[in-house]
Amino acid sequence: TALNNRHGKRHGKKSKSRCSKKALHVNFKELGWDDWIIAPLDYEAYHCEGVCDFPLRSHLEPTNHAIIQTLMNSMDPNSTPPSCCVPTKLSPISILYIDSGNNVVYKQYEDMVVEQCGCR
Amino acid sequence: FQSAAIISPSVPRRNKGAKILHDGQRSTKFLKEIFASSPILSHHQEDFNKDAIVPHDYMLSIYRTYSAAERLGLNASFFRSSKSANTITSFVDRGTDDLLHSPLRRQKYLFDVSTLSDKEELVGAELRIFRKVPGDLQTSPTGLYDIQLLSCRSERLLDSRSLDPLDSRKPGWEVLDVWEMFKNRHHSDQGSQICLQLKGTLGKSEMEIDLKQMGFDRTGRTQQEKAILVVYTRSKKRENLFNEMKEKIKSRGSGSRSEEERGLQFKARRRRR
Repeated sequence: TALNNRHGKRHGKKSKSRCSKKALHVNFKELGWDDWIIAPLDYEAYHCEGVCDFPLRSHLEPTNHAIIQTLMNSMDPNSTPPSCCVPTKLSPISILYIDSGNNVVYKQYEDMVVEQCGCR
Repeated sequence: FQSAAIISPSVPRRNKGAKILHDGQRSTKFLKEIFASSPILSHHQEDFNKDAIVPHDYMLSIYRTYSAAERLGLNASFFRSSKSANTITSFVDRGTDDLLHSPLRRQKYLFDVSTLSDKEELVGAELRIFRKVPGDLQTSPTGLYDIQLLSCRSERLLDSRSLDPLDSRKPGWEVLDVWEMFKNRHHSDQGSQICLQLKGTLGKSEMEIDLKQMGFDRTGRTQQEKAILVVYTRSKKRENLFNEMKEKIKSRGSGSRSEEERGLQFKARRRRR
């Protein structure tokens, strides 16, 4: 039985959290893109972080390959790395920007926000 | 278009449960407020020149509506107004009125559409012209009158509309469909310029009337009152942000010498990118 420390994290081997969606705040001004993007000035993109270890949870929607790789990793971590924690569902955002001809353009950009993470 | 407007929710669905790193209320800001408070607009004024690129209210409204729809989990392409496009480009009119010719019988609207990509499928196009309240209502035409939009080259009728002088006592935008012109358009044989011609007639007669009396003259117009050609396109394949960045860098590279000289801060930005 693993004991929780003061911050709710477990000691030792299992200190890294399982694969899940985490915050990733994107500020276009800080990226230096505010010279062509009018709006939004910033947005929440999220990112995927954490380990894909055995046993994989079903909500992580692992591929068959990820299940095999995770199993192999659990048996011999030196021979096979764990499967990767990556975005499995993304959604678009609208961007209003100025193009190279100085025209104002609205565009819906696909795959800008992580909706769901999984093991692949 | 307004009927499709969706008020943006105070807290976006997407942020539910997420760690808000800066200002929790950022997404509730309306664009106008953003423009009023943001250094972006003044930054554009410096970088993109004196003419200042001021987005038309229509483009802001498109952005506001569709981004609000996204937050509600709706696909913007479902809106009839979007014509199932995922890219909507506004081209500002570059035409001028010939003041030597009074009355103003015909008006030419010119647009540089060189940035339209062959790789995108055109799904719609419309001309949006702002009609002011005529200065002298006494001389305004009485009875119904027609406005007609023609192609400059072939004088082919593209769209027409009947207007009531009583309605012209308040300003507004006239929207004319120019999709016919784009349908059979090929970049190679028509170049990068679009020319449209406006005329007004009294009722169904052939008698052309002064466009100034109908509130279409260009004098004293602000940037946001200039006519725009709105082109709706749909990407054939998934595009990524790098395309825009490449285009931007290319256009800067071919800029004038003076632009380059004052571009130290651009270079720093480019390097950062």
